[in-house]
Amino acid sequence: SLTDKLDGIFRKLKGRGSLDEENIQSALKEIRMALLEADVNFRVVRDFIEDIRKRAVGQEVFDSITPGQQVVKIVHDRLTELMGGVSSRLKFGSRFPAPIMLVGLQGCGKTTTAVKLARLVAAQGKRVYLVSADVYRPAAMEQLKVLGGKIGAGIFAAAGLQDPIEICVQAVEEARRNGYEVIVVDTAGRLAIDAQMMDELKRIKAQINPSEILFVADAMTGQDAVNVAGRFDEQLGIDGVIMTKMDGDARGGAALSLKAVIGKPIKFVGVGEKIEALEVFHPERMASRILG
Amino acid sequence: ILGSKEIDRALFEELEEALIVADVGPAFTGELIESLKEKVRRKELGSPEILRKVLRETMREILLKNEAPLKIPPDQIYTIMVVGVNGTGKTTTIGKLAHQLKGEGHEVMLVAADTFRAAAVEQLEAWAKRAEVPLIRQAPNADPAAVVYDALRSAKAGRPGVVIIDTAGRLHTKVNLMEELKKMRRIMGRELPGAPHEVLLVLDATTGQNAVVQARMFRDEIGVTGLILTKLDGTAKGGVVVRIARELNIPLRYIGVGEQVDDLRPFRAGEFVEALFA
Ligand SMILES: Nc1nc2c(ncn2[C@@H]2O[C@H](COP(=O)(O)OP(=O)(O)OP(=O)(O)O)[C@@H](O)[C@H]2O)c(=O)[nH]1
Ligand SMILES: Nc1nc2c(ncn2[C@@H]2O[C@H](COP(=O)(O)OP(=O)(O)OP(=O)(O)O)[C@@H](O)[C@H]2O)c(=O)[nH]1
Ligand SMILES: [Mg+2]
Ligand SMILES: [Mg+2]
Repeated sequence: SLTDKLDGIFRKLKGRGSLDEENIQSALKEIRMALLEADVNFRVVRDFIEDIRKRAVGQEVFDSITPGQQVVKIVHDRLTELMGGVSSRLKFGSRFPAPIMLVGLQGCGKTTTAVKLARLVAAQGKRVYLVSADVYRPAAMEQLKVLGGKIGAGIFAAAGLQDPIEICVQAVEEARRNGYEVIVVDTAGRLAIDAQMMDELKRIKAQINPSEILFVADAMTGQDAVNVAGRFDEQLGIDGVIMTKMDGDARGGAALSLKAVIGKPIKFVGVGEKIEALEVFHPERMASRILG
Repeated sequence: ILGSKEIDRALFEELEEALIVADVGPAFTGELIESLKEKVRRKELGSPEILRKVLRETMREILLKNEAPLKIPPDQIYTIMVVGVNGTGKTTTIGKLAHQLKGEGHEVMLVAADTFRAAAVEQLEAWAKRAEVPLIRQAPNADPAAVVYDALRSAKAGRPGVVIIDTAGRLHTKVNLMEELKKMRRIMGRELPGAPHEVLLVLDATTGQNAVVQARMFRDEIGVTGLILTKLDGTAKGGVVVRIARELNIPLRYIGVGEQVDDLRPFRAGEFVEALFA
């Protein structure tokens, strides 16, 4: 484990009263390696390591724990602090129905998460409506219909409509007419560099004025996470993140990268394919997972 | 990337960053950089240009060892099982592959063995229509192995050709789901000796170091004979495939470069390395 590696480093150096530049140096190398192995972005790691160096140097070495444990604690606490501190609650605002829009790359879990979120919101006592704006992926609307049917949510029937913007506008109207309080909008997966598809999201946003735009990110995403999320945030504006497939063994370093680059909180994590498999994000658990 | 004027620390840092942000992985990047430094110490590299060239060449050679297009022998039933974690692009890739193989003159049949996920069969059905190939399917929630069994019976009764089996996405950490794939393999082997002739693992290029874990687990648990890397039309470089080539020796078959039926290309080591450094 990381603590064992760091203990090994500190054991080689003669016992000193405090953590100094020299004994911190090798420790920081190990920590940097662990973070990069965990898929934390290169530059985010660089800045983070520098931050830890400043915090660790000059700290007294405590008797009750090893210097290795002490450094890991500094790192763990800082990771927790960076990724946490913000409420995981959804903003519904004063809109009626409150539109929650899910966006992200292809295959990250938006459609499944849309229904998970709808179930969560329904459990809070609100009437939830679902709509798929995905006219591209074969059977995407059928997928949302089948999943949504399991929780008895209202689902917009797009019938012959082919324009995603029109579908969203009509769905919001239908939701309003029928007294739904929240509408969860599932959008098609798209590349952040696809200008036309990003423009489509901007137009949907302009028409339905979402109370939340949530970026859905796969826990196994690598270094590219910052490029993608950065572009989505610049062009569209992201209010929060949902990290999916956290039931796997990916270390999930993208969680730190996302928070560092776009500054928006991870609100929920997907932990399985079942509709119940959505949990609130716990930064301290994520910190331990990233450190391995 | 900014060019350094001489072989100095800045050059090595620049190359280290380029490799790591391409998802080549920090440990393997360290090895590549260290071997370049060793060559510099032995005066084998005269300039930054030569150094960059040697790095590209080293990576290309690692990949070239594993570059191996799919060779389907004629006049037999050739079965391809497509596996991988959730959302990597298996179903879409099967549609593309069916279209490509049909264009190459093969008889192709698709098998909807993802009986679990909502609308998975409908999705594959749409692709079968697009590629103009037949599809074998059963009722929702049927036993996937039973669908495969039926498909093989049906294939054996017909003309030789390629049978491509779509399986449900599954995390390699889910023991019972990996067992389900093993069972599918056994049933295939019993029904048709030699089956599955190809087990294609579909990996998403946006995945980080976990891709190596996925590849290792799928290979160890059910055997993998080929790899397809999808979503290379995005900004992710898929550098993990260099590690996979080096550490696991799995043949690199195709890359996915989009969502349309002809967005499938053979894996080419040279092109891949060029794109990585672009
Ligand atoms: N294990 C696991 N699988 C998940 C999770 N969330 C989604 N999935 C699976 O991931 C796959 C992709 O999910 P989708 O909901 O279709 O993803 P999407 O983002 O809507 O895909 P596109 O619409 O094509 O962009 C499916 O097999 C889901 O069952 C999760 O938290 N854990
Ligand atoms: N941009 C891009 N998108 C792709 C590519 N391959 C697949 N996709 C998209 O990725 C998403 C998921 O594709 P699927 O074929 O459903 O993936 P899957 O592995 O079968 O998913 P599960 O069966 O749920 O595990 C879809 O939106 C596809 O259109 C590719 O090469 N490039
Ligand atoms: Mg979807
Ligand atoms: Mg599929």
